Amino acid sequence: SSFTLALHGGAGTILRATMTEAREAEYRAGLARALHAGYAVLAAGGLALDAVTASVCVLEDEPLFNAGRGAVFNTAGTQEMEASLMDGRDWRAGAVTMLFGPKNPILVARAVMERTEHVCLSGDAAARLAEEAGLPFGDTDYFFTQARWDALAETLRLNAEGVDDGDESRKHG
Amino acid sequence: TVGAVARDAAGNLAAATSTGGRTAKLAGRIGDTPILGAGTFADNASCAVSCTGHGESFMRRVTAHELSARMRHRGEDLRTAADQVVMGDLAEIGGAGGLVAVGADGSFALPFNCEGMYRGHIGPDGMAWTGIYR
Repeated sequence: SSFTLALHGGAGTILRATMTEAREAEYRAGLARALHAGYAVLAAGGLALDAVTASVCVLEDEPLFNAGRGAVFNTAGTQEMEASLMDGRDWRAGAVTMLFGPKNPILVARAVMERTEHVCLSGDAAARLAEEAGLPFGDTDYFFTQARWDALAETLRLNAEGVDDGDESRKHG
Repeated sequence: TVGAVARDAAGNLAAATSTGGRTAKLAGRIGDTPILGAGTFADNASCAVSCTGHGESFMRRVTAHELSARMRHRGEDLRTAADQVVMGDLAEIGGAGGLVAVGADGSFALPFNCEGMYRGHIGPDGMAWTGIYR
């Protein structure tokens, strides 16, 4: 009857050469906050689905991680977020893509699962569902992080020069 | 990309993944995160999986579902199946990244085939473990 939770948090440069102790501590603290959010649900006898939702919301709210508030930028200088979740009990699932506006895309994916007959919604349809569900929205300032904007400029420069520096983490945020 | 997988006290499994995608991706590009069976999958009879990395590779190898299928059809344990899909299938097509997975038995796996992966785990003792490199 024991429970367990694991998570990952794509956060940006991970190359040892550029990692600092301060940054590493920030990342680890963000991961730990997300772990404890899920733990609180499971320790109270809650559902795995609620635990993973709680953990991912914490990571989406932390601009260090490439999701929600810390989302990377595309070639057009805009942000398109994606999310999905799945319940192992009955294979129910929800997913969103091409989304901008709701602070927690994972909650929109959950709304797709719980409020529609569909599995995946994209773009404006997903944003409208989020409004109907009363989910909080952020504006472009809320989602802007200088580090992600700089990573976009760097990547576009390298692409223009046909250079691949192999820094997968900059690409993945 | 961020994600979480969990097994609750009743033995139910779930997975959740969220992302901003890839820096300088083409506007309109869809990655593995919203594609069930590629970036996210959960099935009480086998495992819950959440992936991160080069999304196109996870979509082509249908990584999350493949992990579950290896367990259900080949009888592999979670870690064996997870290592194969990350260190074998993905690496075979140059796909960088990793995943977190939890099994119906409460076991978990955190494999990755690149320099590092921000990852963490917590169990009934409430001790939060986090890792970055190997």
